[in-house]
Amino acid sequence: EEDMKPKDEL
Amino acid sequence: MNIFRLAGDVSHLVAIIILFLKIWKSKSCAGISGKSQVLFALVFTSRYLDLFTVFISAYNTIMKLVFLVLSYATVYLIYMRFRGSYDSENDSFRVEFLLVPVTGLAFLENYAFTPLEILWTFSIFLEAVAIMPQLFMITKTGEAESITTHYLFFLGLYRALYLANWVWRYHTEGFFDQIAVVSGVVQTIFYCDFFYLYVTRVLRGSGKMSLP
Repeated sequence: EEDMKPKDEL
Repeated sequence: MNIFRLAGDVSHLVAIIILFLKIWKSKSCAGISGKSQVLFALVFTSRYLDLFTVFISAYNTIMKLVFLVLSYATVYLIYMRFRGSYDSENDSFRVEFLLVPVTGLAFLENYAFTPLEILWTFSIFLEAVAIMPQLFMITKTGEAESITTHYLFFLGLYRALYLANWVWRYHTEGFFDQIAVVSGVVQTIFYCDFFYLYVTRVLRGSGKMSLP
């Protein structure tokens, strides 16, 4: 499990 | 936000609006794959579940709402409002051949085994193949109206611009989303053949794109 990236993209 | 991502989002919005207006003004969805539009509505639904739980920016929220509303409205036009013009005979791609592998892969390859993360991954993989029924329909009918090709051009361009966005973000902020990038490359590759036909047939030749 990678670091949870910000889902700031559409 | 960078110029590539903004241009990509605008290109995506233009594509969706082109298609919606084409169906709405011509009062017909001939030549349009309803299955692809349903898959796109499914992509947005499974991806934007965080719409009300995570606030990123006004832009992010507004664009998500616009994409959701326009994609469902397009599906409504095709299957309800103008269903008489829906060419179900040529829109015969077996979407289960897309949904099953995409669902399976989303369970295997994801960043976290949580419902939200698996649904997000599902939406990323599904978006890569959601245009297949539409491209299949064009090869079956052997032609596409010029407006439909412009729709496909902007739709293909949007994810290509996202690839540039990811290169930019990698070099400027070390951002790298492997699932989105790999899926985005596959998605853009599916348009390559269409891009070639679009440039050689539509932009140079006649308005229509008729396949060999």
